[in-house]
Amino acid sequence: SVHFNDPKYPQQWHLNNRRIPGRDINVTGVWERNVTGRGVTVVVVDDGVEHTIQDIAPNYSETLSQKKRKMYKKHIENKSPTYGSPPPSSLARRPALVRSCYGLRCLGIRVLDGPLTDSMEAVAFNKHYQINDIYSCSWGPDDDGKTVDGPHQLGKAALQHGVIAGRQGFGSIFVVASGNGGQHNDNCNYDGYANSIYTVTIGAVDEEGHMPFYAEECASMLAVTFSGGDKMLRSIVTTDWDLQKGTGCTEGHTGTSAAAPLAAGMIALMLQVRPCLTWRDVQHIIVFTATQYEDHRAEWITNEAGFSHSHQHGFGLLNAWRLVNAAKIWTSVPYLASYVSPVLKENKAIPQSPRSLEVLWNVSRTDLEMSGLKTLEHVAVTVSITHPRRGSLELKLFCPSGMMSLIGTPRSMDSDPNGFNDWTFSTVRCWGERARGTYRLVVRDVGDESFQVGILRQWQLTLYGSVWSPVDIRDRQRLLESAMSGKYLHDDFVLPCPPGLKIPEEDGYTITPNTLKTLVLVGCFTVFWTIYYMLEVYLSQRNVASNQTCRSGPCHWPHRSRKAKEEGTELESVPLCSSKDPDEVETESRGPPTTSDLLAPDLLEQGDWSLSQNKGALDCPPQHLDLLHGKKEQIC
Amino acid sequence: LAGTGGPHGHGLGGPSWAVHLESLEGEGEEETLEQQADALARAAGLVNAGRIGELQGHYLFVQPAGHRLLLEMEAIRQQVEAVLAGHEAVRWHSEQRLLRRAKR
Repeated sequence: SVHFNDPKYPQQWHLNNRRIPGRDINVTGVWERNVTGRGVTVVVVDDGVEHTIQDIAPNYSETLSQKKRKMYKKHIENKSPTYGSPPPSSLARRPALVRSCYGLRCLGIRVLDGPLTDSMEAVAFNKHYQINDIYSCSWGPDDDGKTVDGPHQLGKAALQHGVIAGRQGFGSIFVVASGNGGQHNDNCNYDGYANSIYTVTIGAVDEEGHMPFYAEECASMLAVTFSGGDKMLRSIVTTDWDLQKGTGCTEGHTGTSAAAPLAAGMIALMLQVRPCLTWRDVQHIIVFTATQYEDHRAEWITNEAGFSHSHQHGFGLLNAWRLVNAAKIWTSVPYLASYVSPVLKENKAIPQSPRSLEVLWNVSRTDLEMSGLKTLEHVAVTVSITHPRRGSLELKLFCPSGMMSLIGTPRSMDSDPNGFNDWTFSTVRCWGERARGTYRLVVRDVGDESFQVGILRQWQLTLYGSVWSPVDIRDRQRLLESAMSGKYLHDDFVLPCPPGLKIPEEDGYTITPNTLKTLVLVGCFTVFWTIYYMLEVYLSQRNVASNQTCRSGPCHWPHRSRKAKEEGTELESVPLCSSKDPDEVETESRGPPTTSDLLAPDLLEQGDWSLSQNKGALDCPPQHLDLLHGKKEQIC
Repeated sequence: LAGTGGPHGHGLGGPSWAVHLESLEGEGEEETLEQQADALARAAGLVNAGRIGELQGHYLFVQPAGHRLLLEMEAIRQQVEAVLAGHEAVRWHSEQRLLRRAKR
């Protein structure tokens, strides 16, 4: 029943697929119930926002952007991309975001248009983190099948700080694209943003639900949503920033860069119906509601807690209807509990495939007593391995249930001779399973070398989860399924929300030395002028007191309002009268002045203050009014 | 993100260091840390470009721009590293390097 004037709407199959029913994000139902992301702010951390584009303008947060403009003046002034330069792909991502969630406010933080450092990433991840709810990041380390990189010290600290202090303490939501390195056999576990526990890692599937050629697999992927596939399949309709076709639109956008903001939009829908969802609530709801579907290439495995996961599709397709209905009745998960094993020194050789090195660590009930950790969310393994050709290594992690995660895939293009130095791999495939038991790390060398060359120096296991028991998880699964009919999705049903914390935010705007100098100069001038004016007033009053003419005859002070005296608002005034001089005789003979004579245009143009001040002048002869007009006449 | 610590973003142009300070007077007020950061930056021949975003105790020190020979730069680096490494309030420090980040 929702209608749009966007002529491209019928082509946006990912929103409403009429050709292959079900192959869309299932969002129209929540739109019909007025859930459009209202009150939620999504910021696209990328290369800027072309906010004048018609698709974005109504959703662009002008107020905040004005504030930003001060801070990022240099960049903002240059924010429209230069025609002829490589097209900034994020410009296309934003309409994808806005179209899935057209009630939200969107913003941009520009980080990718120049040199980028760890500290800049850290600033970006926490920028206005009490205003920005969701950070959509469709970028990362090179997807070239040989890079192993991720957030450095400050970026990591900022992500952690964001989930602790962002969004009034409910935690910033960081959505990241899993990567476009599929054709290079890249894996998103070699991308530290994608395998961070603080991010929501989103992959792409094509209209048929298959993993496209560019998409990357990994054990830490949470879910997938739609984007373009090969040439025979439809891509994403979005804004064409360079207007080369003259329409301002393109139907050819693709890649995980289109998928991640769609997910950000769906999370915004969730936050509208339940603003107090924490960052972990959002991850849980995705895990609980993402849908497994028929794809024989995906190798779905159902874990002990009943969640199906595939390295290709995470827990499955994001479904806006399911996400929003689950969010509506979701009560927060218990606190994050964790367990860190000691650093396990191994110094063992890694055999050639098909043989493998297997190391174990048992996590006992006593180990978990302190934290209360019972069921798992993320499981991370930090390894140090020496190997002359890093891409030949394959790492698998087995949870106590036996659930296998391929955390490190071989990569033919990765010939780095330095191995892994404290690199953290992670998996979500054991989500909801019991934490207690024996974890197995299996490493093997699939390279062509004829002798053993790799050595597992050390490893460390980190478990994240909560005090939820397997029963609690099953209960929550049942509760959510009961809500999927949409029976709670109306305004009358609202679960109470805690108020959130008041966390002050550092305003990044600092006064430049030049501004400071100008302010000091203006300040000095003001002080000087004030002293001068006070002296002048003082001296003129002294003159009044000592003026012979006043002493020798009556001197009429202007009438002062009694009320003004009482209120203390009486203004300093000087009696506008003088002793008679030769001209005065003639003036007096003209009789009392009329009001129109007195209220010269200059006076009329002034406000009440001036008129009240000059009331006294009305009692005085007209030549004193001349004084008000700037004529130099002698006064008392 | 002009003014947030990129090698060219802050307008000073030289190399930069991220420094994590802990207050020498226990639970430090932001102002005390700021003063401490100013003093430390001066001691290292750098300029304190301010706190790094919302990360308390983290500051960015930058080397003012200027034409310097490679050898000079190396000497400056060593001097800065020595000052930062030897200071009791410095919990962690790192010279800021350019990161390779690609759009997807």
